Amino acid sequence: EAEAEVHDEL
Amino acid sequence: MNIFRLAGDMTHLMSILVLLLKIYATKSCSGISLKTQELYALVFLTRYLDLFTDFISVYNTVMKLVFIGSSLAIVWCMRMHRTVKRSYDGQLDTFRHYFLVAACFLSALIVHEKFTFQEIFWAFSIYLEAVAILPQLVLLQRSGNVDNLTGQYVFFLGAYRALYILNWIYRYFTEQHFSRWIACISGLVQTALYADFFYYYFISWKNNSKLQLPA
Repeated sequence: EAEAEVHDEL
Repeated sequence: MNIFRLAGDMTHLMSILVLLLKIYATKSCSGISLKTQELYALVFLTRYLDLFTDFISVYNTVMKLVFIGSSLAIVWCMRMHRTVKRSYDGQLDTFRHYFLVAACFLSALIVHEKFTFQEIFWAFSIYLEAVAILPQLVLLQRSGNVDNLTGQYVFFLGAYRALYILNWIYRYFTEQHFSRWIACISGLVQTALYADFFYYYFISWKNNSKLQLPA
């Protein structure tokens, strides 16, 4: 289950 | 972080500073669409829901607070500040932006990265930002001549997302599994919406003339 990657962009 | 993204964030910050300068220096918000400002406040509030849960960096947190704070301050100022609100072109700023909110929320329910509360609101904020400039562009066309600060504000706002597209291209080639299709496609649409504005902005800069958008 690909964990939703953290959004590191503004 | 890469140079394109940093340049993009600084350009975005610049657009906000120019807008704040215009409102505080001229005590007027003529030519500024309150609806676009409200849409941007909603974009930041729904995109940064992870403000207190995911810590990325001091820079990231500070910028999120600046974007949320400045957008809310501008909306407050245009709605409540005695002097400023008198200069608001309410009769020209009639874009039905609630339709944009509804359409973007529906789209986010259909296309998102993961069916979770935070991800759906993140996708919603990405779609909403792509179209948030529409009320402002319509207002510029209706209000004829555009003052310099307003023109610069819209220019920097459009330029920041164009720099983000370079950032996504750079990350695509330098990071293995980089895939931000939602943000990329939405960013392309967003930048395309500025195309005609950029054209008239360039013409006015080249001829050193007043920025005029055709009605």
